[in-house]
Amino acid sequence: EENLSQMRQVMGVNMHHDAVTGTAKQHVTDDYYRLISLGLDATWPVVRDALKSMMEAGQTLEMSRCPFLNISWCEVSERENTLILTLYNPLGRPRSHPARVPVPASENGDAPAYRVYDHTGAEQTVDVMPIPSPVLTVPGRSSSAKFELVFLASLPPMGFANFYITRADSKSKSGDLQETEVMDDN
Amino acid sequence: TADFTLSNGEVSVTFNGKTRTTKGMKRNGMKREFTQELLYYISMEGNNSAAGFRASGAYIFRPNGKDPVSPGEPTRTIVYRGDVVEEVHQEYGNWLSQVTRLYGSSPWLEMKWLVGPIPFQDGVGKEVINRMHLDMATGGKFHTDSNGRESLTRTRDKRDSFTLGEEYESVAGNYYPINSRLFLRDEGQGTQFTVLTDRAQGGGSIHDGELELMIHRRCLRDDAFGVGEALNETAHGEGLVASGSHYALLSEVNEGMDMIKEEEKRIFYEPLAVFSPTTMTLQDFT
Repeated sequence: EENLSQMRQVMGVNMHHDAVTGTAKQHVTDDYYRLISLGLDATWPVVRDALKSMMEAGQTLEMSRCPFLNISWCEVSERENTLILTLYNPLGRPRSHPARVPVPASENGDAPAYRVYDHTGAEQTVDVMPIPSPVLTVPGRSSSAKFELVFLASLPPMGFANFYITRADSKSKSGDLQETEVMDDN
Repeated sequence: TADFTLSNGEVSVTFNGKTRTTKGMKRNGMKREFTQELLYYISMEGNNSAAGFRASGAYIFRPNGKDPVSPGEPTRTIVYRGDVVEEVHQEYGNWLSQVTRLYGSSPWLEMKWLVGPIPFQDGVGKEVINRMHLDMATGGKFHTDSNGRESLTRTRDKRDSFTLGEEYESVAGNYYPINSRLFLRDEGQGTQFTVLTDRAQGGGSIHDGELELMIHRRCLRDDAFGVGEALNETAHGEGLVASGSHYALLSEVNEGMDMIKEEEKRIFYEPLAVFSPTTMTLQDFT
């Protein structure tokens, strides 16, 4: 309750009209960001424990969130050869969600091969897409991810689905990616 | 220089091979000319000595002139075609880029933009927009949402509650708050073009058949409405980088709102992603 209240207070502060519209001085805006970040940190153990209590093997998992997914940066998916991705769907109906997981390049710098399975063991169709070079050079980004593993995840209403992701030596359901650079006359 | 197309069976978007910008969109037998560009307005510098000399800043958007500036044709364009998603990656110099993508059989075209740090060394404030144009007869009207609920019809250079005299700010005077959606309707054709945002933004329809949304701005003068500093991120060294997505749909007028409400919920209620390292075998996992 204490953790959730921290986020509640932060949301209260951020309802100020300057926070909503962006008419605060820069250092005040920076403080709004700082408070939101602290609020999210405080809320995370509550979310994590709720998910663990819902999953049969939840207590054995070391769950992490990746707050920098918006710039294709996730330490766990970049470091681990095998991992479980849990996706919780807050929407009250089933959905197909395009999951994007940042991954590093293979040893020779090419696109790596990955296999993804759902909870029944069914292999998923995946693409390994290059991360656009402007994202790689965003100031402050310190990530080894050069690619994103992309697949369409089927999620139940107001519930979660787990996906088993493992780095592979060869492609399986991964289609061959066609890459074409469109050049001008010069 | 041949034209190329992004397609997923449900919707297809054609790009002009020479300029590498979009030129057409097709879905369910509907076919429209469709151009989409990232552009920027130059901020009014002013001196805040009087209303006519007001600077563009945090409180007000006031471009210097009616026409946005083009950053030029993309310096790099790469097309990726996979089994799950098709993407076009485009760069405009070193501070503006975009990924245009179509997933699976989704009817929604995603435009994911990345803007910044906006260069300011030339002493010019810049306000970056995503502008889309279709061959639709819209009669000076477009539609915006009201906090994600009902849609309001906006008419260019007109106000419902008073008689507007001459509109001296033809761009800013026709900008409206967009919380989640804006759309164009051509009643004659029976077609609708909708764009959903992933955050509140300013937007307008400055010409018929056109929609634009403000995605990032860097103004170098305080607008003297009370902030006391310019909307310029010098405290962050180079400046900020903003990233986000617009989702576009070409539909019939009577099918649009159903699909829009569904997609808005998908954007708002994005799944939570949690990552766990494991030594489990696949068999143990299943």
